Amino acid sequence: LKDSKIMDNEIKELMIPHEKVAHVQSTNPLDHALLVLIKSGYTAIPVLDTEYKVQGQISKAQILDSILGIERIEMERLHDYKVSEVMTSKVPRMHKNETFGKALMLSINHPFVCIEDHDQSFIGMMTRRSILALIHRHLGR
Amino acid sequence: LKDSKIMDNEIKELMIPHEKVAHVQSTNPLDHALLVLIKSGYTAIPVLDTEYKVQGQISKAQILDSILGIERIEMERLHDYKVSEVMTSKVPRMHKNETFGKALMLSINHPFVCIEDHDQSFIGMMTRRSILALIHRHLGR
Ligand SMILES: Nc1ncnc2c1ncn2[C@@H]1O[C@@H]2COP(=O)(O)O[C@H]3[C@@H](O)[C@H](n4cnc5c(N)ncnc54)O[C@@H]3COP(=O)(O)O[C@H]2[C@H]1O
Ligand SMILES: Nc1ncnc2c1ncn2[C@@H]1O[C@@H]2COP(=O)(O)O[C@H]3[C@@H](O)[C@H](n4cnc5c(N)ncnc54)O[C@@H]3COP(=O)(O)O[C@H]2[C@H]1O
Repeated sequence: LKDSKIMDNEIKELMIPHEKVAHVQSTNPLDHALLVLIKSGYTAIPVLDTEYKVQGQISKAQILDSILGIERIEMERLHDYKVSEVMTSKVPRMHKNETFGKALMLSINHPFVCIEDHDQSFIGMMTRRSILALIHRHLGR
Repeated sequence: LKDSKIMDNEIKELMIPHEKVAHVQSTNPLDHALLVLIKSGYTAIPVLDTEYKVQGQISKAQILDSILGIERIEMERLHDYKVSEVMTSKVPRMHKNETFGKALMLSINHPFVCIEDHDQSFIGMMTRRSILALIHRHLGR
């Protein structure tokens, strides 16, 4: 299991394809990012650039922290900031031809891992949930 | 691995003991809960009652959703609500003498699992992180 390539059939099906991943661009204003985060219900989502390359990730907590300085959150100030000013560039990524063991190792400290193609473009995401589901199926046998 | 009891030495060390778990009580006001959530940095934390029994869990998103109805978040209204009015009671729990397989199964759809003693009092939490770290150690051999 550990050494199978993540593009083996069984594991490839686990990946959430890029078209189903909620994401924002680094040049988007923060009010747009907060809207996408609240609507999707996710804690954190990937940030891509215009060429679909992974730049980092952004979370609701980061957006709220950046402007929570005063008692009220001033929603109108959100539009003046860009995602790139608040996001973290520390997001785990791996290549589509690497092993399941690598995805498992990265998922220990990160809720999701971004999967990249040969030209480093974003092709999908591996979540802790899908990794745990596969392991549970394998241990069960 | 799957059938070992979660209180086997190796697995017991994985559990975060209750004194290290950030939590609130169901009777606490929401402004207190938001403060604990923001200070701890966690997405969601357990809610206990006065007898240290698990009542549910509460997240930043739930608190913000409950009052986001208008443009500005009115911080002063937070004090008027109780945690019990906003929390979700759907939180996975298991008994300290159950198996690792059960903790793994519950962690597929939940970021953490609450561990209870014979009298159902809260003794600690198993996180996806600790489950993935143990699996990675075992698969490595
Ligand atoms: N709408 C929903 N339906 C069913 N279950 C839901 C759900 N939203 C959250 N969950 C559950 O809660 C876990 C934590 O979600 P969270 O949003 O904190 O953290 C998520 C989120 O930050 C990100 N993520 C997952 N799916 C995504 C997607 N389609 N687009 C963008 N980000 C995604 O990856 C993290 C880990 O996801 P994972 O699935 O392992 O783990 C998820 C899943 O088990
Ligand atoms: N201060 C910190 N230091 C290092 N890494 C950190 C961290 N805060 C978060 N992380 C990383 O981010 C993951 C998701 O954290 P989150 O707060 O969304 O979701 C957390 C949080 O809701 C809860 N949790 C974890 N530890 C807790 C504690 N001591 N008290 C209360 N709740 C806790 O369990 C969920 C899953 O935790 P898990 O460790 O599997 O997964 C954590 C961990 O890998």
